[in-house]
Amino acid sequence: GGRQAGITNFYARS
Amino acid sequence: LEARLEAADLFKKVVEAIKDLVQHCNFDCNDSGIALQAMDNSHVALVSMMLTADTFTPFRCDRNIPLGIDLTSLTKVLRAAQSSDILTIKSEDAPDVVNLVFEGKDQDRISEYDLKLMDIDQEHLGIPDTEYAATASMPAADFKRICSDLLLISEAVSIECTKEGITFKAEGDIGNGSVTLRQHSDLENSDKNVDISLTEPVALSFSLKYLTGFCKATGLSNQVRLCLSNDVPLMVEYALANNSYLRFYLAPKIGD
Repeated sequence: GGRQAGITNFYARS
Repeated sequence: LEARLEAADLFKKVVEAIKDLVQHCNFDCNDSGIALQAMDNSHVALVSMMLTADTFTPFRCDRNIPLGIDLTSLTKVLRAAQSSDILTIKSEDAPDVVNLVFEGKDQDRISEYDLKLMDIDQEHLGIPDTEYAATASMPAADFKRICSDLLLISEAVSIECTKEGITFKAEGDIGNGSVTLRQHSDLENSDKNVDISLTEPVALSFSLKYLTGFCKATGLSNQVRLCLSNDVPLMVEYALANNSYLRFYLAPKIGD
């Protein structure tokens, strides 16, 4: 099923 | 803050839909409404809720206040509200507690609860306005059914969107399964529509554990909207009345 990415890989902390 | 909802049902369902994903979060109140953004513990999914000021009658919030709330505790308090009760959420300027008042429609019962607040140092993510390559709207109940059926086959689902339709595929030890929804306009009942708009084909894989969790929001909206672009998180949106919404973002599974 592939490796689970993290949401913070896509959206920066603001 | 003073925010009055005609029916507690909306707030009960929103909290019910997110409480298993996030435990502690700030309800950020300002004059535009009540917003919430929180990541799950494993930082794979994000929930973003907006209850606009227009959702409440009336809504008043004089300054920005974050209400740090333990959702398990809030659930206990909201159990005391019947779905048809009028719900008023109130808070002072520098609050220790949030005050929730439930009034029966016939106005012969008033329940009042104070819920202790917590200091929550929450990370906030900037979600850019995204032009998604594919957007698919479908009956929320159908999406829930597809996710729970495919979860029996595999822990992951591949979602492929083309002009022809949206296909959900699962490959597991016992075999494979796939469900395709084709674009469809139901003239009698638009809640049954499947609507796909696409600028380029998309194929992404996601964890079904998270998707079935998002489906706890199914009772909030007849339709759900999936927004996909290759290599970015999926957005699952339950649109609510008055431009309010409950959105979930889920990071994809990526190739080996």
